[in-house]
Amino acid sequence: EEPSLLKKLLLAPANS
Amino acid sequence: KITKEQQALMQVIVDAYNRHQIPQDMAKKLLQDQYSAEENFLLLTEMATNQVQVLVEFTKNIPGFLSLNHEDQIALLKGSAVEAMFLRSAQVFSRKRPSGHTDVLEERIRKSGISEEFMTPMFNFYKSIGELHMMQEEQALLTAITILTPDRPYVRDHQAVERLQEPMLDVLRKLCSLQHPHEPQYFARLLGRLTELRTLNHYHAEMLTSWRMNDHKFTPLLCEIWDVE
Repeated sequence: EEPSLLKKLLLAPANS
Repeated sequence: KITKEQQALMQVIVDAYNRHQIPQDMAKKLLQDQYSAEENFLLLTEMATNQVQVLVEFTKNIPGFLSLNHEDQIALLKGSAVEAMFLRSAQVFSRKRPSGHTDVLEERIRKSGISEEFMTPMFNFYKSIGELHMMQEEQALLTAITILTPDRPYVRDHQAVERLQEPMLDVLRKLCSLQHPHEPQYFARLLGRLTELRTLNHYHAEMLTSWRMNDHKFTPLLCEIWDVE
């Protein structure tokens, strides 16, 4: 399964 | 009267809305000289990808969003992305711009391979948002309300999303009656735009299909958020 880009963006610290 | 808590909630959302905008150099690119339809499409695709990143960063700042369960966060973003992006584009489009810029932008969109039958409802929506002359606070709250719509596909904990959306609807309603005392219908008109946005979802799906037919490629992030293989 392709790693979800959305998940990565969501998990990145806020205001990155 | 808007309570102190509501004022604080609104401030957090407006700050996040203002902090996360399309990078200036990206917006300027759109206004440069003419490109071919193919290059227009690539520019708009890059713009849309930027918009998704901006949308996610804005959403992460909505109080309570990150406390929702992970799957519902993804379901809300995927379910609201098209509407939130059209709402944001409409707000950018209707903002006062140096003369001539609006029609360059409109021209570029018209020459990017989007089918005519989709163009009309999209520009009608941009116009209907422009006519409201919304304040920043109203734009930010309406975008947050669009994202926190509980009845999106695959959302499981509807109540948890409603508990976040309700207070925003309440503060928006109060803000509208305070800012537009002579226009009691103003709040209803704002919510009416959310209904219009839903129809754009449908047109957008058609547009993706017509683009796919002409073998247009989207970026991986757009494929994921728009569920395009």
